[in-house]
Amino acid sequence: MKQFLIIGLGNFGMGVAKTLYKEGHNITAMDKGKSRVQLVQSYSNQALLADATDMVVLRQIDIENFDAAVVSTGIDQHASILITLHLKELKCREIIVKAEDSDHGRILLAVGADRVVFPEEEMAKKLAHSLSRPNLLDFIPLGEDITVAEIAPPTHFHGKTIASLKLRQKYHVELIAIKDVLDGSFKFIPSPETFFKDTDIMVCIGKLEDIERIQE
Amino acid sequence: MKQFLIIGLGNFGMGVAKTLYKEGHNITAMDKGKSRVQLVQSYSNQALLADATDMVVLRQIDIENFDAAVVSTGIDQHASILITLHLKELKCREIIVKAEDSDHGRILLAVGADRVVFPEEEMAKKLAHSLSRPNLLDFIPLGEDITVAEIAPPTHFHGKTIASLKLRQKYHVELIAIKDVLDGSFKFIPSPETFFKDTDIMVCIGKLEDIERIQE
Ligand SMILES: Nc1ncnc2c1ncn2[C@@H]1O[C@H](COP(=O)(O)OP(=O)(O)OP(=O)(O)O)[C@@H](O)[C@H]1O
Ligand SMILES: Nc1ncnc2c1ncn2[C@@H]1O[C@H](COP(=O)(O)OP(=O)(O)OP(=O)(O)O)[C@@H](O)[C@H]1O
Repeated sequence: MKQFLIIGLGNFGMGVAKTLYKEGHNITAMDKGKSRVQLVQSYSNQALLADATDMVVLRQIDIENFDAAVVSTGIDQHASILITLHLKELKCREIIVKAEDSDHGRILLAVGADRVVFPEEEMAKKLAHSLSRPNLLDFIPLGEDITVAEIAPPTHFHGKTIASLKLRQKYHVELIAIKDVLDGSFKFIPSPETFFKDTDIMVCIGKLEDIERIQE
Repeated sequence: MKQFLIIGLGNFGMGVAKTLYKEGHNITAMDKGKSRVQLVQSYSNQALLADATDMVVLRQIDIENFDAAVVSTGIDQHASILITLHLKELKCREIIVKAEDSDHGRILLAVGADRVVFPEEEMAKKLAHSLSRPNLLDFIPLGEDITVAEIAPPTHFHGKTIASLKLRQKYHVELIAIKDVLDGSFKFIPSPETFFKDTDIMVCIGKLEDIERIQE
């Protein structure tokens, strides 16, 4: 169980507080708006109505005891910059701040943020990828090259055996597993004689560009 | 190559336009703000300065020709609701709208949106999970039960062989691969005699709760 300080309870801050609280962590939440503080009461151990740019307020909380602080004060960039500066001075162990744009992000890192997040940009990329390649259901990049990806097999795979498709030779991709979407049944390292059905999902490992080539 | 219509060029809309444009798709972007339209010029084939709630404006674009439209007009919920309604009337094939809160999302679905997205909430959950379980680096849920996850092995694994850890018996988890973070080298289905190092990352398949148990 960890201790988290959440400053700024817009959609992002409230979402972080809620999720962490439900996972059993100790949450101190702060906002200068009364309705937000009231809303967060069911998702926090301490809900504070305060202006977090005020050093006097921050000194009254044991900042050093938190595992991390998450700051998201939205449009008011100056507020998040000032709060970050203060948290750094009060030796906060880890400071994560929601940035409004890349300049804001650079300033935040300069004044002491350990991590800056750009929720809209990250979701935008995720949505764009799902529109661009609807068969690429999800993926985890494992570093420079290799990716684990979940894809819907192209129609010309249906009714063919894994062996006949020569995935390793043609695409340099390894098939880790096949999942049937209808019954959820799961074959780990399926045998080469397994036939592809249109209700299958493939879990592959390889370079993302090679996995995407499968769908062309 | 697909055709996309992006209405509303805040951080989210601009991010979608940029990503799709760089992936080689045809982009028509629209905003009522001049600076945003100017900014999107290098990431679109058509950049239109217009109020998208105006049906007259929308009739001048061939709405039916787009693979999808992405609407994100921010705080002005009424604008996105009206635009969605119009796009539906003009037979837009797929309408994706950024929602400000769950009520807004419900209204959008009711007036014809095919998909609503909540970028701040989704990123909030993702951040919360990474704060709660920093060793769980990334994961793809494959459906009801099974997940592919990338984790940092707990310290008590270091110097031990895969075989001695009995991952399948103790945790019901399969180790798909080991990656070395220093040189990026990658072992697919590593041999049971492989020793774990502190520079390793494990790629596992199994239930998320079982994978998380590994780190306790
Ligand atoms: N100095 C401050 N001290 C405490 N809370 C603040 C301060 N400045 C802003 N806030 C709060 O931060 C929250 C920011 O929410 P707002 O919706 O404006 O921003 P956002 O980060 O863009 O939201 P979202 O998370 O929905 O994207 C508001 O609830 C506001 O009251
Ligand atoms: N009726 C409209 N027609 C065209 N563009 C519009 C209309 N209403 C709003 N917009 C544009 O939509 C954009 C919305 O951006 P804004 O930053 O307000 O919202 P947001 O969706 O919260 O942003 P972000 O994507 O950064 O979270 C603005 O650039 C604005 O000019």
